Parts: sequence; C-alpha cells; structure tokens
Amino acid sequence: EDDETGIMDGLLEALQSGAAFRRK
Amino acid sequence: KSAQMYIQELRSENKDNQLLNCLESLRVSLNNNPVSWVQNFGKEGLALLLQILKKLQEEKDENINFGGKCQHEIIRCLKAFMNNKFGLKSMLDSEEGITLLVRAVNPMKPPMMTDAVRLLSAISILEEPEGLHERVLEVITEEAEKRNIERFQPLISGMQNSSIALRASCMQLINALISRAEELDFRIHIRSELLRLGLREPLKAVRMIENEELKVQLSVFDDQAEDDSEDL
Repeated sequence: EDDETGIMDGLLEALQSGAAFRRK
Repeated sequence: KSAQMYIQELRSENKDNQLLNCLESLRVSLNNNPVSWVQNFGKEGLALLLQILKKLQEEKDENINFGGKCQHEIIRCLKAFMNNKFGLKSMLDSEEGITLLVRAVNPMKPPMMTDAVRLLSAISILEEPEGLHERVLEVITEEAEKRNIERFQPLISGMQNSSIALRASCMQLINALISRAEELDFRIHIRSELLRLGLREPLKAVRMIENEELKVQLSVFDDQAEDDSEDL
C-alpha cells in the first residue's frame, strides 16, 4: 500500500475541485 | 532506460539540448514506471534534480530561454516524482525542496510558476507531517526577505497575469494557506495582508471571467472570509 501512486494527482484534484477546502 | 542511466546522465552535467532531452525523457519515465522504478531513482536522483534546479535558478541571464525550459521540466519531474509516498516523503525530507519550489514562483515565467504554485498548494494541504502549511509560509517569507519584496507580491503579480491557469493556481495557494491556518486572527491577518498588497483589483477582474476553476476558488475564498467574519 505504501507504493500507491497518484498521491499528487489526488491532491491537485482536491484543490481544483475545492474538496480540499471543505470544512470537516 | 534504467533509473541509474538517468542518474549517470544528470551527473555528467550536460548542457544545451542534451539536458532538456534527458529531463523530458525522465519525466515520462517517472510518470509511467512503477513506484519501484521511482525508488531506484531514489533520493540520489532527487538530490541531482534539486542541485541542477538550484544551479539554473542562480544563473544570471546566460542562456535564459534554455535554462528556463530546463527549470520548468525539473518542476514537472518533481511533480511526477512526488506522485507516490516514497517520492513525496523524500521531497519533504530534502533540505531545500520547498525552498527551490518557492524560488520557481516567478511571475516572469507563468507556465512554470503555475506548476510550482500548484505543488506548494498540494504540500500545504497535507495533514502529515503536521504544520507543512506553516513551513511553506515560512519559506515564502524568508525568500521574499532575501529579495527585499513583500512575501505575497509574486502571488499578487500572478493574479494580475493574463493566464487563467496561473490565476487559478495562485488562488489555490491563497486558499490553502488561509484554510490551513488554525487561528482566526492569523487567517484574517493573511487576508488583510493580501488585500493591502492589492489583491482587491485582480479579484474583481477574476469575478468577471467565466471559468469553472476560478469560480470554485473564488467561492472558497468568499465562503472562508464570510465564516471568519461571522466568527469574529
């Protein structure tokens, strides 16, 4: 699992869609 | 080509198109090979990329076009390298990784700045290790002090650029830095610092643009400001 790829893609997508900023 | 072959090539300090070709091909390899390949490229490969980036950033005017292209290609390689836990951790552990990304935030080079700002935003929203947004802000502040400019000036300049992608990425970083700040006072402080530096006008201009990415970032910016104002 530690070898999972796509971390940066996921973060960039979350930033772009605004999901990264939703209050928990 | 194996990861070791790229390391050899990067070590040989090629100039001109050879370096650019090597970096372009490396980016494709980092993107398309399994994580084990990236691990073989490893911290040694990362250190070489950062060393070349630093050298190119320090070069004055000489071969500016070629150097600029290579710098941008290294930022793209770093993005591909950081697309897994090993690469991301190696970059965060590196002494100058974040600093060199901050130095790549250059409004004179909008496409490279767009990519660098996006990577800094992504680093800022990571939950572990703790306090990365503070580290990013700290490096932004230190680098601005060295250049004797206001720390958010490059972001304001980016917001005034004609590139929509650059404006959207600058708003992402602004939103990332504000949203991750825990103290209400500090969030308000960052926002007023940005407005004092002239964010109001580019914000007004951005509101007139029909673009989904910008609309998302604007609504995040406005909602956070409204929430903070209610809390205050």
